[in-house]
Amino acid sequence: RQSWRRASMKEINRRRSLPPFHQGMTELSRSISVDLAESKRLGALLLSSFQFSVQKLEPFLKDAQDFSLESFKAKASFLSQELEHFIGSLEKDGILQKCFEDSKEKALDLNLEASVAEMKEYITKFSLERQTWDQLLLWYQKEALPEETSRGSVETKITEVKMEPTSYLRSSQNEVLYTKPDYQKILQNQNKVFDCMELVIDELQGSMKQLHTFMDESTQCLQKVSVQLEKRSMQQLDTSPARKLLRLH
Amino acid sequence: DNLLKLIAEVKDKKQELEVLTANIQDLKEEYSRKKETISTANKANEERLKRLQKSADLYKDRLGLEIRKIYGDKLQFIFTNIDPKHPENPFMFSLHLNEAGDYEVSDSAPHLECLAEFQENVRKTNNFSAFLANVRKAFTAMVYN
Amino acid sequence: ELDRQEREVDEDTTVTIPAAVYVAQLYRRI
Repeated sequence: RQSWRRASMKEINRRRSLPPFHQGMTELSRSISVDLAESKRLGALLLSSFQFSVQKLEPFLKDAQDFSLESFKAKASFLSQELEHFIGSLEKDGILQKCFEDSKEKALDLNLEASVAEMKEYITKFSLERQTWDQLLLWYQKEALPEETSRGSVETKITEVKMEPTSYLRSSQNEVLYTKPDYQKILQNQNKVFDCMELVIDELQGSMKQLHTFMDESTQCLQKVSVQLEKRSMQQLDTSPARKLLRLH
Repeated sequence: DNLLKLIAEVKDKKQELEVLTANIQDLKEEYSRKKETISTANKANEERLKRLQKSADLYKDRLGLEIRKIYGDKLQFIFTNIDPKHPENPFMFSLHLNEAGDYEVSDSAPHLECLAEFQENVRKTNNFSAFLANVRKAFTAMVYN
Repeated sequence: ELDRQEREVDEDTTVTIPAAVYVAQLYRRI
C-alpha cells in the first residue's frame, strides 16, 4: 500500500528493502508457471506452501513416540485434497481474484489527498507564526537587558523573517499588540491613591500609639487603686478562712 | 397609839413608794440605754452585713462561684459560667473537715474523677485557691469533651 | 422584744458576721 508519509521521505530515510525469503520458499514461487492467471497462481502457491510445510514437519515428528509415518502421510494427503477443493471454491467465488484488484486500481482517494494538502498548509502557517513569536520574544529579551551587554551578546540570534503584511496582520499577535494598555499611565494614576493611603495609615499608627499609651496608663492607675483599696479593706486576713468557716457552728 | 402606828405605816409606804418609783425610773433608764445600745449594735451589724453581702455578691458574680454553708458543717462551692452554651448551669461539690481535721470532698455534681487527686494536693499544699482553680478547669474540660 | 433583739445581735456578732467575713476572706484568697 502506498503510504504518503513514506513518499515524502528522503532517500536516506526510506525503509530498507525487506529481508530475502528462504531459498526453499522462493523455489515454490518459481515452480508455478507465470502463464497461469493470477488467482490460479495464488491458489497453486497456497497448496504448494501447505505441502512444503508438511514436508518440513515430517523429520521433526519421525523421532517422536508412537509416530506412524503411514498415518501421517495419509492425513497429509487427505488435508491436501481438502485444501485443493477449498481453494477451488475460493476461485469460483472470486475471492482470490479480489486479492489482486486493489493493486490494479490506483488509490485515487481524493478526500485523503485534500486533507493531506490542508495539513501541509496548516503546518507551514503555524511554523511561520511560531518564528514570528520567537522573533518578538527575542526582541523583548534584548530590550530587557542593559545596552552594553545586549550589543556584545552572543546568545541573541535574531533571525530575520520577512513576512508579508497580509499574513502578519492575520496572526494572533495583532490583537495582543494593539490592545496593550498603557501601564505607565495606570501606575501614575495610582500614585495619588498611594499618597493618600500613606497619610491615612500614618494617622492610624499615631492613634494606635496614643491608645496604647492610654491603655498602659489606665492599667497602672487601676492597679494602684486596687492595691490601696486592698490595704484598707483586707488588713487582717485570717489564715485558712475555709477551716474557720467550717468549724463555725 | 393606833393613829400613830397608821401614820408611821403611811410614812413607810410613802418611802417605799419613792424607792420603788426611783427603781422604776432607774429600770426605765437602763431599759432605754440598753435599747439604744442594742439598736445601735443592730444597725451597725446590719450595715456590716450589708457591705459583706455586697462584696460576696461581687465576688460571686465576677468569679462565677458561690460559697454556701450547708447542714452537716459542710461548705458547698457552686460554679457557674462553665458551659458556654448554658452559662447559668451550676457545677458543684461539697467540702468538710473529717475527724482528723483534713479537708474532705464529697457530693460533686456532675461527678469528677480527678476530685480525689485535687483533695490530696490541697491537703499537702494547703493552696486553696489553686485547688478551686483546678476544680473549675476540670469541670470546663468535662464540658468541652 | 428587747431580749429577742439582744439575742439577735449576739448571734450576728458571734456567728453571722464572722462567717460572712471568712467567706469574704476566702473569696479574696481565691
